[in-house]
Amino acid sequence: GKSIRANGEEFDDEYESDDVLDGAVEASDARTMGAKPVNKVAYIDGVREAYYEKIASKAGSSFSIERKKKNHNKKHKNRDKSKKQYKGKVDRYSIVNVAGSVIPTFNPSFRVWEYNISGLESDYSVSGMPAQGWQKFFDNLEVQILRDLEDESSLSGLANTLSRNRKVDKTIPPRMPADLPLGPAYVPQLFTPTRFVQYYADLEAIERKYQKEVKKGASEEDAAAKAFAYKVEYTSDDAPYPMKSLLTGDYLDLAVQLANNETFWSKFKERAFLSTGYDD
Amino acid sequence: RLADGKTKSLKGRFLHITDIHPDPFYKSGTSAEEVCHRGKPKDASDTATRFGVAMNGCDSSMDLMNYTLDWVEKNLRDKIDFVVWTGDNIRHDNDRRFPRTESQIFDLNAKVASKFEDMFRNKDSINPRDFDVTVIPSLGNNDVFPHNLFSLGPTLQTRELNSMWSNFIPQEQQRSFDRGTSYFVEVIPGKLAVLSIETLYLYKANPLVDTCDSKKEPGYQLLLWLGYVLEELRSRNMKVWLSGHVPPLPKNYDGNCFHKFTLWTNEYRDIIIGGLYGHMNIDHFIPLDAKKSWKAVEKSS
Repeated sequence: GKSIRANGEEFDDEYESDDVLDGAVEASDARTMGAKPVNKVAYIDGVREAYYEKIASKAGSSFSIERKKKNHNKKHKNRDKSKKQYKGKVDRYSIVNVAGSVIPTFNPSFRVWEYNISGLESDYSVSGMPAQGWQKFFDNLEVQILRDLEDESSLSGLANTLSRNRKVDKTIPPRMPADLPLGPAYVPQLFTPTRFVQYYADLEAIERKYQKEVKKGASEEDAAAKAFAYKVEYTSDDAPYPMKSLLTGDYLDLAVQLANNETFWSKFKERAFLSTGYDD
Repeated sequence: RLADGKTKSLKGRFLHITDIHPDPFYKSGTSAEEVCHRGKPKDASDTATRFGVAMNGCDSSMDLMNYTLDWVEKNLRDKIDFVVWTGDNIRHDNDRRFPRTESQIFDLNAKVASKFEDMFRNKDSINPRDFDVTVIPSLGNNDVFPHNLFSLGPTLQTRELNSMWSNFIPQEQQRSFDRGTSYFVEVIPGKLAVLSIETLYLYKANPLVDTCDSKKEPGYQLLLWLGYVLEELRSRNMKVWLSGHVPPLPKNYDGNCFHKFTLWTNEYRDIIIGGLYGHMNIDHFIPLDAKKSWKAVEKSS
């Protein structure tokens, strides 16, 4: 952000509004010295405002690829045109999944993801595959990166600036070739994530059970073994906002729902804080 | 059927676990106000229990970590294909009486890595790289010393990491790991990879990171590496998960690092399945908009 602002340029609207997260993230930085949660409701409300509400304001009724396909195909017979239309909307987004932790900032947690392995279950063999050649790739990669870095490093001052302006910045990717199909994040296929199961350890319940077992005369080790367990907190297809799959379009649909529905938002927050009932 | 003649059955599931933060100084019955290291608790809510109290500010007791990993081993190990493990394997630096040292950070990280190896390796094999369940670790901002500060290698720290994760990092990538501490693992050979990205090179709180626009910046060099690797994976028709500790958010990543990273994740949307991160300790998702990042990058250049 600093480099952009130094030039007097402004962030795009989406990230300008991200300023709403400032306080919460500063608090998060301070928190790195300890695990006690501070201002996390402000943070998650900021996420809703900066991301989910922005998406909701841009969305018509839905980002779901299948649903848009159906609606569009009713009106237009040309399938290729319809594909272009929603492709342009959904595939500009990528989903970042931020996980709950084991450290009891909230209740300890982790997630098991399920993904599509259709076609690989019974007859996939790598024994007939050509040699991987990764060693050669990494030998070349090292040389290539050094070459990229040395390219202009001997230049200085104005020469360097002029040269940089002329040359391609290799840390900016080329646009995805138009003939490549969308990957597993956008269209159901091999390796598309289909569902997740969020596990958590309810520390209050575990402590109650542990003390109960100790009182009953169990040894501390036996009591711990009986009391300690992770349980399913929720799954991605659970009510009140079940996701039928985990495509980017489904996440965008969910973002719209979370922006518009207070009951869903309340449940989402409860899950974000791992069912601890946390409030600022 | 694997290249060595062995077979492995896919389950179609994987585990993402993060931010364990085990604390060897954690002591049951002490005060949470004294970060569960000492002191008489004021009341029940201030008391450090065996497995910890949510939201009281203490790190994980060793029991919490050990019982958690035991539970995973008993209940999930045989049901998953791989484990994405996104770092922070050491207590916070929150007790002046016990300041963290570099050797403590290395030691505990090595112990946790060894635990993961024991849990998921093929116990019938003498090959230490033979895992029933592949593990892909990445580095947290608390796993480095001083806190948050991590430079390009080779350094003592990158070599220590290489040593403690040597069985997780593919052999042909160990030299490149020494420099950039990012790597990838083919969790399904020839088909599916998981990238472990050194997000500390993009992280605002790392004093050595300024922008991703200069060739001397670690983030610039990381993005070069990322670009070549993604292109190679695309050419091999492989799909890939991205993983790392610090999530790519405008407030976490410095300068243009956020926008450039967002562009890579989006322009390789034919192969990238998604991103898995830790650090924030809150279960949520963020949709990143590449169109906005293109505008920001174009404006800044």
